[in-house]
Amino acid sequence: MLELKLVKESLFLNVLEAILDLVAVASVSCSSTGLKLQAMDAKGVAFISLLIPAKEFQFYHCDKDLSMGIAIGDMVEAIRSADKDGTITIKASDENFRNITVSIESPECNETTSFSLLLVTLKRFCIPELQGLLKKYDACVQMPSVDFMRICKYLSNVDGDVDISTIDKGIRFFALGKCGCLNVKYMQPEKATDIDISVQAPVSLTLDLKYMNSFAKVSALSNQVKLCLSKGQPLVVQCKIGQKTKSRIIYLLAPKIKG
Amino acid sequence: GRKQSTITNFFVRA
Repeated sequence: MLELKLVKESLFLNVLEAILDLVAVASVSCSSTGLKLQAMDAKGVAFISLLIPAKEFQFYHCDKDLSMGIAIGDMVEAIRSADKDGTITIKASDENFRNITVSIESPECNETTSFSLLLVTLKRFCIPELQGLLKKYDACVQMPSVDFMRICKYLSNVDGDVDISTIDKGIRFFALGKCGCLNVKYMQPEKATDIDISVQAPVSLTLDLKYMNSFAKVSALSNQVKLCLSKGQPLVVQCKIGQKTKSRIIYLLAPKIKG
Repeated sequence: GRKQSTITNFFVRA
């Protein structure tokens, strides 16, 4: 049996809101240690992995490992209408493992709304251990998420693809669209401690800009974001969720390759 | 031209 409780204004729900423009259904696995969500967009270009340890929830109980396909779009839609200070409880039982029950309790505890959400069948993916994957990357950029968001906003003025390349002591974002081009150089400053650009080998990736903008939205939930690039490999965008939590979200974005 | 690759090009479906 699984039971987890969270307040409506929790980061978990904000994150679900933020990933909804990419995915509507997700594979959610729960164990005694926490919750793991994995999802891929309809075109198979972007992959999202979200990890939230059990202690981040107001209440968390899972006595048996569970894996479920959840229409998170429908779930968020239902929760949106709840009072902002309301408490949300999500339950799944072993006896009837075809749906989950989501209950919303008002702050005064005088009103409870419950709805049952049918689980969906999802194809599961085998993604290698992400931390191991990150160690192999040619270049990593740790930067304040406000910088990342600002760069993505600049880039969104050009409709097309973005090339992210390593340059001497930094990286370069270059977008070429119908109306012109845009070039952003992001360098390692001498004194800043919240920027760390490490380049093991030169690398350049071409990526679809619209996904970058979706990633920027989620990075708003964190102070820092980390981009990892490797030749011919998906871009990895990683950020912790919130300030003092061990929750984290990782995006993989498949590059454009010579056809 | 370049074409969009997919995540499954890099990771095997379980």
